[in-house]
Amino acid sequence: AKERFVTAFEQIRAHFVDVFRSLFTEEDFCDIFLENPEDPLESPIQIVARPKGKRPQTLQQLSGGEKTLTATALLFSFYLLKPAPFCIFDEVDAPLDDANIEKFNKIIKNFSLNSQFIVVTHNKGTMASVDVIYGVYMDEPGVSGLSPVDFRKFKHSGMIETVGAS
Amino acid sequence: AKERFVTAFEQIRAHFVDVFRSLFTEEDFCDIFLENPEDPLESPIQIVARPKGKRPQTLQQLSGGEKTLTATALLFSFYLLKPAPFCIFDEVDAPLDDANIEKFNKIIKNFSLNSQFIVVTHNKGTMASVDVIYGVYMDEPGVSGLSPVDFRKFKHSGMIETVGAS
Amino acid sequence: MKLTTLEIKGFKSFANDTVVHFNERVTGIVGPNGSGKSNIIDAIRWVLGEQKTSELRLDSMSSVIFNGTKKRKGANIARVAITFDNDRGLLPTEFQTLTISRTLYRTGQSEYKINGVTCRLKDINSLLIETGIGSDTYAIIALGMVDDILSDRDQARRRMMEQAA
Amino acid sequence: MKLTTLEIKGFKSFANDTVVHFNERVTGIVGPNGSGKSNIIDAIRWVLGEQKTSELRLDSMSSVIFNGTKKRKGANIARVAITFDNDRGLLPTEFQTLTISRTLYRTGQSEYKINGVTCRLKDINSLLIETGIGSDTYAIIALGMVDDILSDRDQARRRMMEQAA
Ligand SMILES: Nc1ncnc2c1ncn2[C@@H]1O[C@H](COP(=O)(O)OP(=O)(O)OP(=O)(O)O)[C@@H](O)[C@H]1O
Ligand SMILES: Nc1ncnc2c1ncn2[C@@H]1O[C@H](COP(=O)(O)OP(=O)(O)OP(=O)(O)O)[C@@H](O)[C@H]1O
Ligand SMILES: [Mg+2]
Ligand SMILES: [Mg+2]
Repeated sequence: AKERFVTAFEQIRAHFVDVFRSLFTEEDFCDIFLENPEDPLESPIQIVARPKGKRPQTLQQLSGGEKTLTATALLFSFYLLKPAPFCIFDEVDAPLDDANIEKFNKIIKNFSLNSQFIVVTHNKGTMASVDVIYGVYMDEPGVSGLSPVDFRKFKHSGMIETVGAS
Repeated sequence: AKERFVTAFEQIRAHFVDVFRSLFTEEDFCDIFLENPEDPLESPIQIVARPKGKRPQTLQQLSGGEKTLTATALLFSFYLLKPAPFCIFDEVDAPLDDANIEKFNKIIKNFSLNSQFIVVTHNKGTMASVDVIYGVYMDEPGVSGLSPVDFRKFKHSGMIETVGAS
Repeated sequence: MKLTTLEIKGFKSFANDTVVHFNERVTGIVGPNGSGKSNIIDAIRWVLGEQKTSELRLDSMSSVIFNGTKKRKGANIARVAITFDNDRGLLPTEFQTLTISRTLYRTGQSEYKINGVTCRLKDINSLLIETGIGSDTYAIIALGMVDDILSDRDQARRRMMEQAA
Repeated sequence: MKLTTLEIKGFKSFANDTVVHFNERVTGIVGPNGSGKSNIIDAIRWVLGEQKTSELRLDSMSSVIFNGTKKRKGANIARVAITFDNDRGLLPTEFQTLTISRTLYRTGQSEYKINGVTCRLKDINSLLIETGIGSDTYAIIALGMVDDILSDRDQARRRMMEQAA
């Protein structure tokens, strides 16, 4: 069990660095390591993230968007080791600026060759990059209803307002 | 001190109901009350929020956007009792849908007759409704710079991309 | 293994029988605040066996059942069914399609089924163990979890990593 | 009482002397992730006397000083100054304009000033007490605080309410 975990850990680490660099930039530094390497099955897992050539710092000093990208990069590295049949993101794109929204959606598009993605969002950039959209609305106060929405059709007529989603 | 607090509490409660109704709809119910009314100076303060004609429920069951609006309504009710010279919102609009972004910005415009507001945002609806915009950018990696941006001018030329803010 | 449909009835704000089809690679879910988007994600977590009420934003498990509105009475049953197409044989079963369902009655009784046959939660967990989508999955991410992962509350990082290892 | 300018130098990512003017009613601050927007808000909290490192996203107070990049050395001093126009006489002082400044040296020494005259933190707190913008203020709201207010972590609700009462 120990060897298995350590091998898996090293692979996750390699994936983490790859994904982190594609979400930030090539020169950005990140790493994960075991606090007590001699006890891999119990040791806490530490993360280091240093975007934009900044000095070493704690995770607390990262900005809202940088924290979201770092956590997402770590979860993608787990996924790359064992791709789950589907992945769900619930408003994870909310703190991201436009440039990072594009990077985020690009990664999802790449990974969607292997698995399905379900993305809950209010962001128009993300809405425009998914394959199909479901609009959720209140059929009567307190009761949810659902209907497929063709974003392309509504994009110009503003009709998407009916699900209040645009 | 007891009487003062109880009078202030009743005024905050009245303001909370007003602001909550303007952020949700007129029929929505909300309330704040003291868990032990006989000890006003120590008692915890409870909040009840029932948007969209739903059954009584705990705050935990509210959605992400409903939680943000409820917390904002409470803070505005403190502000209405004692208007601070300025109010700052740091990406508080991120979980809101377009309809709630409009309501949120309308309230800020109303209150801005009394005090100044500073709003950090990535949302284009909010950017379009403020009076002046400052763009923050990385002058060199790791060093922040700041310059005023005229949203009206950049809106059409896409120049705002330079601060990555659009 | 492909996710094909999700059927929800009487679960949280979904009082009516609602079916969601997942035929495309990337499905977007949009809608006003409080309309029920995150409730769909909770339905997926719940049908796959989630036992922790905190992961479902509940104070007690019986609160998953539709509790009514001004105009409608509450429901007595909450039921969710999820269907997969076992195209690459990832699931340890010879069935081509696999439907997992979970039902909770107001009485507190709960029932799990695999392809219509009643089973135990243990059977669902062992079926999903190799897929990474059981409880503590790294494949369902909400914005609120970002702080938990970075601050490693309740060893969240290790639990997710062990799912993947 | 109107906020007119904020001057930052050597505070977090603001290595260079930076001045922000607040002449309008509603000022928007925009920019890419990690560019320094929230650091401006932290600078305002800090100059008004904030003592809790958790409110400033720090592990120790000395981390407010610009700690350098690949190309630049760290700073030795962090300084923030905030200026108000006391137009309605809300502040208990006869001055028309009021500048509060706070400086921290790498040595750990810190210095507060009101209109250029060195004072103690106590003096700043008593000056601001009636305005609602001291520490525990309800007037600075970040998205991360929403959960704290609703779950009432460390009695956050009561502390803010007492500021307003
Ligand atoms: N058992 C239940 N019965 C009826 N309604 C419920 C039940 N549990 C939760 N709800 C309702 O579901 C709503 C929350 O829905 P949900 O969290 O899915 O919203 P959302 O679409 O994700 O919104 P947001 O965009 O703000 O995140 C709440 O308003 C709550 O009243
Ligand atoms: N003492 C310091 N010296 C240098 N840089 C610092 C210091 N403290 C924090 N920083 C940097 O400031 C950045 C965070 O800036 P900030 O939180 O203001 O970003 P933001 O513009 O709010 O971004 P977002 O849109 O993601 O919220 C971090 O990347 C961090 O490296
Ligand atoms: Mg939601
Ligand atoms: Mg920020």
